[in-house]
Amino acid sequence: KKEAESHDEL
Amino acid sequence: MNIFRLAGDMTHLASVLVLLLKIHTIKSCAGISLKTQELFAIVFASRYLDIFTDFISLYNTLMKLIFLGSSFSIVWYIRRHKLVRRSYDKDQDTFRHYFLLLPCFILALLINEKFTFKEVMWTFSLYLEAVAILPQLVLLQRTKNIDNLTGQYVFLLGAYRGLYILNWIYRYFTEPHYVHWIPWISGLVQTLLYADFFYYYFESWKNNKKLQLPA
Repeated sequence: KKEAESHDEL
Repeated sequence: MNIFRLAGDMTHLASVLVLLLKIHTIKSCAGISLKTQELFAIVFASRYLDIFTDFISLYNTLMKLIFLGSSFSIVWYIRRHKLVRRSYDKDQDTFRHYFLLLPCFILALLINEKFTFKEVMWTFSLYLEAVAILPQLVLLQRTKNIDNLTGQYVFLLGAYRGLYILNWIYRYFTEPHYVHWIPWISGLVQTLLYADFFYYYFESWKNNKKLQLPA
């Protein structure tokens, strides 16, 4: 969920 | 994290360090477009709004701080530093870069993954980053002799997003639900804008002659 929510790339 | 994305981030970091090296050591920003630097500061400010709310990793937060800090300090150097500002050629750096902001913002309002403030700002930063290099490329065409550091800076800047494209291909095949058309397409457009620079950059490197972009 967290991954989908926020963008993990710069 | 994969090798392509790490290489991309390191290349991006290297581009920022090369520019800071140039500006801080020889106190010159000759050939550097202040407008592109201002656009990059806006890109990072609008992309990293979640820096204090969404903690991804120490690496992620650290790199965000580095990119935010360096982009704003570079703008400050070129605008305010008494020696550096003298080497800024504002008569040549004439691209109307503020005209890029509204179309990117409107496009972000229309085409985004989720209509929330943070997501629209994130999307805006992707569209803006894709075109942020335009003032710099225009300035390079007008610059008679491009110094090595400036050439290396632009090359590293173009290469980083190219490495990100490899990262997206890798993630598409290794993470089943990883699909993000917006960064993919804007990243591809961004990298393609460097195509002719890359061509002349390699030509000058191969023939060992001065980098020169045709006007």
